[in-house]
Amino acid sequence: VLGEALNKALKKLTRGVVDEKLIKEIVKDIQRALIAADVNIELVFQLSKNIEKRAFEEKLPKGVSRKEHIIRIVYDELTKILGEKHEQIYLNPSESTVLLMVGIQGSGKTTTTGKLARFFQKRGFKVGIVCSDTWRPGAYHQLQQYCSPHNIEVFGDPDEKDAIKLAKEGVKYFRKKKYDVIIVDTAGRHKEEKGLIEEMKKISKAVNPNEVILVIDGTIGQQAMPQAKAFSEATPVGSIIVTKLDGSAKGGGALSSAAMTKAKIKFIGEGEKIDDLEEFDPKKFVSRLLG
Amino acid sequence: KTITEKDIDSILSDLELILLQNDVSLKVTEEIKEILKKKISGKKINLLENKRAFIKNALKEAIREILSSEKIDLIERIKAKKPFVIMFVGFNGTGKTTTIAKLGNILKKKGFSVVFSASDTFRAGSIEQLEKHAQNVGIRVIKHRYGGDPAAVAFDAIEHAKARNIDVVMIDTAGRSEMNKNLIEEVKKVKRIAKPDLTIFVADALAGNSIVEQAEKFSDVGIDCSVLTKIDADARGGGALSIIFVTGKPVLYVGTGQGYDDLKEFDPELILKNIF
Ligand SMILES: Nc1nc2c(ncn2[C@@H]2O[C@H](COP(=O)(O)OP(=O)(O)OP(=O)(O)O)[C@@H](O)[C@H]2O)c(=O)[nH]1
Ligand SMILES: Nc1nc2c(ncn2[C@@H]2O[C@H](COP(=O)(O)OP(=O)(O)OP(=O)(O)O)[C@@H](O)[C@H]2O)c(=O)[nH]1
Ligand SMILES: [Mg+2]
Ligand SMILES: [Mg+2]
Repeated sequence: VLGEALNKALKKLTRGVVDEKLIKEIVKDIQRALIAADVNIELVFQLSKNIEKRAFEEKLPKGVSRKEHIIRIVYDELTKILGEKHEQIYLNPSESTVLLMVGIQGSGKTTTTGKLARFFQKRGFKVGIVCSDTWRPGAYHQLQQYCSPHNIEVFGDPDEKDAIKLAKEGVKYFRKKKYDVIIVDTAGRHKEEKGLIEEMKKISKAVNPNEVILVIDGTIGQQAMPQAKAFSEATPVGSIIVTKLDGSAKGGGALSSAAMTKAKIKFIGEGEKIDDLEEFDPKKFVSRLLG
Repeated sequence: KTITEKDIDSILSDLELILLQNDVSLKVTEEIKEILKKKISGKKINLLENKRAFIKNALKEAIREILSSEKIDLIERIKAKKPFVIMFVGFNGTGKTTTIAKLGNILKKKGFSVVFSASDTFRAGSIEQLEKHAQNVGIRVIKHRYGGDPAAVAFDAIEHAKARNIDVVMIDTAGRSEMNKNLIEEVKKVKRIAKPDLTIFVADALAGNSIVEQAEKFSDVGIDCSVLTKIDADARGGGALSIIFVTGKPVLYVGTGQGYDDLKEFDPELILKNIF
């Protein structure tokens, strides 16, 4: 009984030593930074609740300031979502690996398809690209012009109106040639376009991809999470690529999407050229996110 | 009873959240809050009035005022000058090329003759994309080769319009990052040569806080109004408030889809409906 009373008193004492006001202030600053970085508001509140709880409950390590300790907690909470280190796209050693690129209009799918193909080509793999975008004018030409300087073959047919047929034929074509990696580019779509979401499901069923890659515009705001949810419910997302981080955006939308889909961000795009693709580094991403 | 700063702070804290969830940027949300505080703190309301309702309504009116400032009558402006030159600028993938096709289609239906200038000489497939759109809506494209000078294409298109007595020239430019000083300089040069009568900033309604930086940097180029695209993607449209607040210029249209009829005149009530 004495032990319990002493325990309670000790708890109160340590609580008294902890500067409640300072912790709350620091957490409020972190909240603002995450919101300004486009992290989903609900996720920001969830995160700051966890961060505040840990800041109060965890013992302050020797030689570390209160602020540094909280920053470490923030990094820890964010890497729970993003992963500790770069994760590779898994390539099947015994047959062609099919990657399906999906995402919202203008997010950078076509450009990223070319970049990813180049990435694997540089590492000695034979890569083929299938253009199954039957909606956007000039889609095939865009891929063709972007990739031909590097002798990356693009399968497509600007006159074909059936995206599923095109995707199927293209994958079949490159499988026959025993290519290592086959990347299928698709038309942009969002969650309100039920017909296009259905088309995406059908394309995925037809080509049976090893991985569905969600391409996310680095500038996306609060709609990132609901959109990622809808994409993942239609075709389970295996990995994420965030584009346009050479703009002023911090990429909080991509973080929110990763949290929602449990998929890992594997690459980031920082420019329009075919070599502007970097392997994802969680630490770098978080430090940029927090400014 | 009196509206105190404390009242405003506590009631605005959850209204603030709603603005943020509707993609109004953090910076603009905080500035609007400060403006509102200056306007209504110390105000007296009668004992039967509800403080929360009063403050909420004051916020709604402040936002309505920002969204409804300065209107542009595009048709009247086009009728007053020939050829009327419109230049489109903006960040990568926001919908510039598609918006040009939509607006060209609208103007053609209203009886104006239009020509497009394929001044995106950089991006793969940009010329084919514009050409196909132009073919679909029955408009001619003036183009050079990839890698050519965007300003030279614009100059050619304007000369062509003068010679053929064409009403409107619409200049498509390459998407660019607001953080790339060289690209911002490039588009300033196109503007110097083309001397557009209207410069339109095209932004993505799905964009978050970076829309403010985009609006500021492109505002530096000199813009007259904006178009906010992809509203149909369940975008809440708070970006319109951020853009108008930061640029002081109106939003002319919103993009509501990928078809040629999917360009609607901006209606502030659309945004207010989402927020309130
Ligand atoms: N600044 C910058 N621009 C990029 C990046 N990735 C792609 N872009 C540009 O973004 C624009 C849109 O890219 P696309 O590849 O056409 O996008 P998409 O998702 O295929 O578009 P849809 O097929 O219409 O849905 C183009 O101007 C690209 O050059 C990037 O990392 N940084
Ligand atoms: N759902 C929807 N899609 C749109 C809208 N406006 C444009 N898009 C789509 O967004 C994608 C990009 O449009 P573009 O017109 O190529 O954009 P851009 O700004 O010219 O792109 P860059 O020149 O590469 O910078 C295309 O797939 C368009 O069909 C809109 O209002 N709603
Ligand atoms: Mg594309
Ligand atoms: Mg374009």
